Amino acid sequence: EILIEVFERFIRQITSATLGFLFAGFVLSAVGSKFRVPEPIYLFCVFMLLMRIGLGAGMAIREADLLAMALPAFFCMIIGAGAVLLGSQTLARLPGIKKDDAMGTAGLFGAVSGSTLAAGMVALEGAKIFFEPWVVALYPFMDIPALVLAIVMANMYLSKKSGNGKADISMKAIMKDTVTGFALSILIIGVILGLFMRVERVYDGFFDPLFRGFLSVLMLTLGMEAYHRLKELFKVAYWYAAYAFIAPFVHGFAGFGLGYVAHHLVGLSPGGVVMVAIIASSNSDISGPPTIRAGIPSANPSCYIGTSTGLGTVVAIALCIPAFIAVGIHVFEL
Amino acid sequence: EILIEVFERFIRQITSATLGFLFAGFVLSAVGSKFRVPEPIYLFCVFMLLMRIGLGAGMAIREADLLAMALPAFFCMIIGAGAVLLGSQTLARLPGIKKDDAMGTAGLFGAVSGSTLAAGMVALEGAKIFFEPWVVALYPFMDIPALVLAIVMANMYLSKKSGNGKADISMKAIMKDTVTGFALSILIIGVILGLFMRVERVYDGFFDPLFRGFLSVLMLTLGMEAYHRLKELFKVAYWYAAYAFIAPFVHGFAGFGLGYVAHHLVGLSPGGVVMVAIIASSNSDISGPPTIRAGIPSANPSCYIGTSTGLGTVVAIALCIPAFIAVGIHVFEL
Amino acid sequence: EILIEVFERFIRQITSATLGFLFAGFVLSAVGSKFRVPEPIYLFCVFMLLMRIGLGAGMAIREADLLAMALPAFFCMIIGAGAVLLGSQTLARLPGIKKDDAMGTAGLFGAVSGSTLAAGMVALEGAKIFFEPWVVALYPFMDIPALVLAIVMANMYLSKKSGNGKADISMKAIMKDTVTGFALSILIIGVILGLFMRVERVYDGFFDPLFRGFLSVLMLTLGMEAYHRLKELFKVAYWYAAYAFIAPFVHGFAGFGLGYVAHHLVGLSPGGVVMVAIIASSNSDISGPPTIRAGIPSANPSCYIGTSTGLGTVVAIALCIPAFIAVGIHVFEL
Amino acid sequence: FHKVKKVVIVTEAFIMDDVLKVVNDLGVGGYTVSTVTGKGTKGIRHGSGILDTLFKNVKIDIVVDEETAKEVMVSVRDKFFKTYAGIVYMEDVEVLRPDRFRASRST
Amino acid sequence: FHKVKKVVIVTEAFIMDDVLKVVNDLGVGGYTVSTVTGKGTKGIRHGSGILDTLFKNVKIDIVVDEETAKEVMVSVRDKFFKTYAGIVYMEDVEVLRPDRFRASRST
Amino acid sequence: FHKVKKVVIVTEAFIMDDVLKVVNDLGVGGYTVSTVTGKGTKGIRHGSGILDTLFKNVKIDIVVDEETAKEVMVSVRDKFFKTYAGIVYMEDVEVLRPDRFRASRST
Ligand SMILES: Nc1ncnc2c1ncn2[C@@H]1O[C@H](COP(=O)(O)O)[C@@H](O)[C@H]1O
Ligand SMILES: Nc1ncnc2c1ncn2[C@@H]1O[C@H](COP(=O)(O)O)[C@@H](O)[C@H]1O
Ligand SMILES: Nc1ncnc2c1ncn2[C@@H]1O[C@H](COP(=O)(O)O)[C@@H](O)[C@H]1O
Repeated sequence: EILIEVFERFIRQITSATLGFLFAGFVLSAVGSKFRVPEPIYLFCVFMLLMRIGLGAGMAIREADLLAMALPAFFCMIIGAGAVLLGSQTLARLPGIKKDDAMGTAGLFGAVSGSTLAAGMVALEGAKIFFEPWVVALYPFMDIPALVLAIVMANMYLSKKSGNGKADISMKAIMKDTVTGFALSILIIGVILGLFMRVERVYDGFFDPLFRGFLSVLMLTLGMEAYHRLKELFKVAYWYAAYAFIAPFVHGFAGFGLGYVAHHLVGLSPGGVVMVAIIASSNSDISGPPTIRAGIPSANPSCYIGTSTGLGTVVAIALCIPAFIAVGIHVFEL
Repeated sequence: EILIEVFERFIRQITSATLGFLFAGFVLSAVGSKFRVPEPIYLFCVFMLLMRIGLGAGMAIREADLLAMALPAFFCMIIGAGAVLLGSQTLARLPGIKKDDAMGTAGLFGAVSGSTLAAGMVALEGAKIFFEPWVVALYPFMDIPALVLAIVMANMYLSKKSGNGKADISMKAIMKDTVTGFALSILIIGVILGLFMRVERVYDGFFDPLFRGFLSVLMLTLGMEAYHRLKELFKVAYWYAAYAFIAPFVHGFAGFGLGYVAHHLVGLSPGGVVMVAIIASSNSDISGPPTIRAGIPSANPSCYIGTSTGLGTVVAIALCIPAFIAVGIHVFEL
Repeated sequence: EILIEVFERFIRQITSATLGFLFAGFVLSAVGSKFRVPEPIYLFCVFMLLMRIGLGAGMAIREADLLAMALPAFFCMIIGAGAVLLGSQTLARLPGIKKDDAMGTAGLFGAVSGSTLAAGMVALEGAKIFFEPWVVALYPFMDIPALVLAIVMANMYLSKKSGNGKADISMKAIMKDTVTGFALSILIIGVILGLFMRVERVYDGFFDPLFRGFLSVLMLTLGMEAYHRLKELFKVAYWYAAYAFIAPFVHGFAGFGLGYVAHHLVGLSPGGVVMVAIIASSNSDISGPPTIRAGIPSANPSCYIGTSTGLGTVVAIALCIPAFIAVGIHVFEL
Repeated sequence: FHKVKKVVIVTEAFIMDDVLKVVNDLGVGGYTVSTVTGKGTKGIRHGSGILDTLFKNVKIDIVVDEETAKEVMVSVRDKFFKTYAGIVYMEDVEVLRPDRFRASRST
Repeated sequence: FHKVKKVVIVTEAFIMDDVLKVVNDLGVGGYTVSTVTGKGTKGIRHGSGILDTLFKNVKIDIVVDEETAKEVMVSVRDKFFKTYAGIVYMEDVEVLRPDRFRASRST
Repeated sequence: FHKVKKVVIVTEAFIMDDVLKVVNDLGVGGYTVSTVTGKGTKGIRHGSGILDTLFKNVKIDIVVDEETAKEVMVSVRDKFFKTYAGIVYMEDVEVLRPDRFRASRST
């Protein structure tokens, strides 16, 4: 009976519009459709999603208990950096894997994907599970440590390897490069606007109603891109494909575990715990790649982007979101 | 009195927003306005319209009687192929007309225009005439046979003419080229999503409310394009202009006739009959031209695109839609 | 107590979403964010705003008393031309200022900015001050005389200066160039559509609900552009920066004064008076620059665009709108 | 293989139609236009988001016979480059069908 | 500095993939593609708003050795320019590493 | 008519600003930038929908005197093309005003 219920929930999750559009994009590319989402439209979708997320979070932070946010924020930093350390001890040590390629990939898998976060929000609302709206503002706390640590570790390794023993790394330049990325700067400015400006009317009348629609268009685009990147992924080592399947679950469970601790210590809601697990399982596909490209120039973009956009994002959205919602329902007996 | 009523209906149809924006576009181009709808925006309009049409049709097909769809679908195939055969016996035989140019033009006039279909939906809703939502899914049944037959006939003629007696035509390649066209692949994937995925919320909250608005923007763009194409049309033979006026009506009446038969045999609604007439009178302006360009390379694009986009689409939207609604009201005594 | 109330109103105005997004754009550019509003999206925002303004005005003009519009229209022509004459007697006579640069700048400051007009509408609605919807149709009555006079005066000066004594200026070409500009042609065609076509449904369902949202996106873009143009402004004479601060207020007060006269003579509403002041204080940032570039080719675009887009638009939106609303509240004891 | 010339004009997108008119009036058979950005004596022209056509350049390639190429260069420089930003230069090219690139002289 | 050739093909964007296949089959090591518009014997090709790919051109630059350059020019002209709009021409260029631009002959 | 050189650099759009800095530091008076795609030893660079700047190229044309042209070629190749995708080559051009294209030497 529980199995039937779990199976029914799985079927509901798998027939959601969000996943439907992701698969539709994959199929369109597979059959060779001439349809293309124009790049300005895609960029506007990302803007609309992240602005809506940021505005909502900023408005929610006005009334939130800042202490209740501090521990989850700290935990997110641990997860982001921990994912990169884990990748340096696993993926980077595999045979046939170059270290800088592996660090670039681990950096993306420690960072956060705005599209996965948006899909997770919609899935939690669909499952009628409450979560604190300010939970999405934890994005930078996970994204920045992951990218920065991956770049620093890759550059230290390359400096040792090239023998000049000097690690000429500007932490300030890497931090600035990460914070001024496309997705993060929209989210941060949205949080600031939501905090200080009277944005309720434009939020309620424009950004919130259009959110699901633009998420659909973004899912269609990601599905199409995933198909193209998947082909590229198969030209690099197979370990990357395995990593793309395993890492989202491992990071997600670590996020769930730490979220559970925050639930007991500061009262993070069950939905908040699931949300932390979802953003932990996500891997950056918009902001992260240019930052990794700039920070680790010798890393091969086909590796980290193929692994992340080609497969990791699909695993996070199609498998991890339903899985962690199911785990959350089970653990918190919702 | 009936004349006054018919005239009043005509005035109501002619002052609709849909037509208003079409004429506005024409006028903007005529006065040399520097306004241009950016191409990504235009492509997004087409996507939004066809996705909404496909989702709505897919959701309606869940509950439709598949047998009630089979006959109209068959009739649409007949109309599509018949329009091309008619064109090969009329337009292609006129003096000064090259056969491949004529077949390309006949192929487009046998095929279907997504924008004309959308304008027809809005007009029927404005006239408060019910039609089955799945009727729009008849689009591929008319589009594909028309394009394929036109390409096959043109290539057979060109093979005979070049004397090597071998018609090296890949039906499979032509079918695939047609089905993976921009407009058709969106419509088909939308029908599939509407059939199998839970898309009600994104349909009701995004695609449906924005439908009329994006149709307005598309009408504005088509009006501007029609003005530019019209100038090109006058550089080719005048028979094309006559064809652009006559063919939509002839095809539309054939569609009405066959739709009337389906009304009596399988209970197609009066609105459904009018809809079949409208898509029969339409001529492809988005998907069709690249397919004809690929299938009949020697055909002059100025001919078939000038005839279709320059004049045929305006005739179908501005004249055929009001005319067939009036005929439907009269015949079915609505 | 009145001071506290005025201060509170000022704080309310300054924390509006419209201003928030303008400052957000400025900050994003200042920190070097990699976010860019794609140009097609920006153009679509301008289209959506001006079409909505035009449609609303056209629908309002159907029921307006045309005589009540004639005097304000005439006054707008006076303000537009007067602003240019004032600039030719002040900015153009300053040391180190080339006359054609100054006339180009004065022409833009006499003309009207669609974005400032839209921001003014939202501010008046937020302050719950009624204004006649047809007031926005006064835009061309101020825009055209300003641009035309500036071009004519600059060309007459340049003809005198180059000694061939012949002012070969085609008034008709300048008028046509002004009226077919991007922003003006959208507004005019929108007014015509609103007047004659049944556009209520697409207005209520698409253009009006999305208005505030697209204004936000436009404000974000203008803020980003203002930062870039500000840097250019500091490479030309400082008098331009002073003009960019002073001229919007001077023109706005002239507009308020003449609007007050229209209030007493033909019953223009207090909100209408404030609206006339707001469009008088605005300075063109979309249509005007290409018209000035074409009409006065020797004028340096960094001058007039830097002054207008870099600083003048920000002054008009951030300072003049709140100021004239406050003046209107005070004068009409709202 | 026959030697002809290619004239390259890089100028403001804003006056493209005027430059093309002068070029066409000199009888050239065809041209190719790219959208470009750049930097010159009149500053960086990078195509601003808002006022794109005012701040972007076009690059016009014209393959034509040497005599016409020189005429185009001198004409375009004299008519436009005192007021507007732009450069013009000429290169050697080899073609299969030189007749196709010969200017037509109707005046 | 070593002299090699640059072949420039300007043709319809619609047949770009077919032209690139022919070019790749001749063994060239690389190419650069720009999106362009222009005017030739088959009219003005300006990229229409609606049917962009049907009315726009691409410009393909191929830096390669002289022998392959001549082959590319003749091949592309024979296969495509009877039906489609396009021109092809060749220029002299100097490079630092000529081996990098030598065509690879696998057939 | 005077002979100068045109250096053409085709490289990743992502490092354009760095390449332009090196070029400017060598004193060139101007440059023209096109957005391009292409194929080379590091694969097909076609500008992906999502990560456009990471997968697209730019083509930088610099008309300048021969001495500076050679310096630019060697500098750009040494600084960037060990890590990033790119090629550089040089062509002969003829201009009307050679002084305008002479590099300014401030160091
Ligand atoms: N030395 C150069 N090499 C290549 N392109 C140049 C050069 N100088 C100027 N340009 C181009 O010509 C345009 C106008 O230059 P200018 O008239 O000097 O401002 C610039 O925006 C560049 O695109
Ligand atoms: N003389 C020319 N110089 C430069 N480009 C040309 C020339 N003639 C043709 N083209 C280009 O080649 C394309 C096709 O030319 P055509 O085949 O003559 O129609 C045109 O659209 C232009 O982009
Ligand atoms: N032989 C060639 N001819 C023209 N362009 C080339 C050639 N080889 C490389 N390219 C261009 O240079 C870029 C980088 O090449 P690569 O460094 O070889 O990957 C490519 O994406 C092409 O745009």
